[in-house]
Amino acid sequence: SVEPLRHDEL
Amino acid sequence: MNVFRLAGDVSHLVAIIILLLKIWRSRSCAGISGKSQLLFALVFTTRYLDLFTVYISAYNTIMKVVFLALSYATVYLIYMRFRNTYDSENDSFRVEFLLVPVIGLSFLEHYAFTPMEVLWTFSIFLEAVAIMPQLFMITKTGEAESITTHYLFFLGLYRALYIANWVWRYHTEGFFDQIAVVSGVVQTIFYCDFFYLYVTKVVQGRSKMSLP
Repeated sequence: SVEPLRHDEL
Repeated sequence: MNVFRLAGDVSHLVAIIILLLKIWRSRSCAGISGKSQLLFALVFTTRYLDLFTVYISAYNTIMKVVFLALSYATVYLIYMRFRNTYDSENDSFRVEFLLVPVIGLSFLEHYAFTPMEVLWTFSIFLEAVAIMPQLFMITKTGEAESITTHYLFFLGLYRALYIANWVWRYHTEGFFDQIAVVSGVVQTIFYCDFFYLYVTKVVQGRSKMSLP
């Protein structure tokens, strides 16, 4: 899985 | 940002406002699980710790502040302002049965073993089960006011729309947040039973919905 670099979702 | 995520955030905001207005205008929190609202305040607190360290966009920052403020305001109304209308006897779900597994799992499964990431993972897992005390309370009292069912409908719809958002982001930008997706699917599945009742009963115009 492509792990998100930062959480840009609420 | 895509239309699914925007619709999801709006649906989430609508749910929170529906509940807050219901409590404020009826000056009562009868039938509302304070425990679920405490858990949601904890979800926002542990998820939005990056409010001051990471700037994503004005929208992101504003919505985080709004969600934090409204969730704490709801908890305040339940446990302080209208505490004499709080039905603690029926709000008897043992939240430790939720917190212990969620804490354990967030230490097992996370993207990075750092305080921020473990707390973010904790908030994702906790959100999936935070509605349990409320659903449990409704099964215990045997009924839910119409407004409460609308609250639950928009709350369930928000994460269902986020699933559409994840599908969209996967196909358009290869984005895949495994922890959020798995947890979001579990969370939405918990609402399926309620969605069925909501559509079959509340839409028929009955004022109250009785869960089996």
